[in-house]
Amino acid sequence: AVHRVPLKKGKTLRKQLKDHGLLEDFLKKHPYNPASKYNPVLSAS
Amino acid sequence: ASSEPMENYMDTSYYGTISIGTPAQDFTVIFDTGSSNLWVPSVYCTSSACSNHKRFNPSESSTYVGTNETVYIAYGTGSMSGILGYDTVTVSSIAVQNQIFGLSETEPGSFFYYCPFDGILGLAFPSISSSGATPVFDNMMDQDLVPLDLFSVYLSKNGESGSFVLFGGIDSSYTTNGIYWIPLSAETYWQITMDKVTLGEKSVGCYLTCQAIVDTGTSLLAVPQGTYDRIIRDLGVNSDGEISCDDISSLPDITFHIHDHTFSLSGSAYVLEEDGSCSLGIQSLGTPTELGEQWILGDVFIREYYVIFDRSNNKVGLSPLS
Repeated sequence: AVHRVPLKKGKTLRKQLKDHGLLEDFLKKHPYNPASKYNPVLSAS
Repeated sequence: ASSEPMENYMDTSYYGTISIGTPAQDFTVIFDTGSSNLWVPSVYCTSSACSNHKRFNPSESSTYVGTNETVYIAYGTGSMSGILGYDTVTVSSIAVQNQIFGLSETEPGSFFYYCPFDGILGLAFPSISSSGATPVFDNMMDQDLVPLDLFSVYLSKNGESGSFVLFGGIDSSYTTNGIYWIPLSAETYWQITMDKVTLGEKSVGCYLTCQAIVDTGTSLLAVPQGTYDRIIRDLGVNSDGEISCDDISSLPDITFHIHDHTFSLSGSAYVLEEDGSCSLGIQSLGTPTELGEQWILGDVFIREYYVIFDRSNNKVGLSPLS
């Protein structure tokens, strides 16, 4: 009754964007703020 | 409205497969202990950004039940919006009936095209779930689909296979070094209290205790700005985080003092090597807010410990992998 989901390690979004030459532009338009995930209200303000 | 700031998933690299509907429609998702909602793209999203992804088609599922409730997924300056619906969600061989999830309909930006995953499956607590949506694991518990109200995560260190999420149990072959149980400090994220953090013998932060979130949906170790500045200064790292791969073996351990135990990361754990260059697997989380000093123990930490997320006792179990 125990259920195992295998996880695969793949390319990150950062690597995908970098490979397509889009990382710099993306980071300009979307300033990276890791805190926003946890404090959405504070980040929005 | 649901808010999933997707830029946080830029460095996430562990993905699994779930299916939704009858017959099953498969999706690649991040199993994210740092959020609580489930969402996937839907056929209502017709922009080119969605064209590169699996899209859920409600009309092809005999068990789908729609709603008029909307869901909003924000990422920086862009966003996705959609609706909430109910269907059977199958994770491994567990079929969760009437699971609420978000079906994205619009995607005005373009970067989603390059996202290596289709959606996100949140494994944190219902208290932080947007739109009051019941998280997948809560339904697994309510529907008696798991023998124990816990799940565990193993992330392999370098290989591309071997990682897993185990629902309803603990794999004893990963706990031979013992399990250290830490009580949660909040039932929101998988949040615990740390007593201090040292780099080598020296304290680098968390001087008056602090909070840490164990988050499989964050790749790096995220630390307060002041601590980040002290770490890169003490390690002699450039501000961009680049470090010589030859220096890894001489780097001091980072040690987390939690609930009367110490949990260490060696240099080889917190330095990431890619294409022959090395960088620090640590990022700044900005200045502490009124919520206090916050740390995020992401995949860099989780790769070193088999982690048990115990909902019945509200504890996190850590078992050293080496």
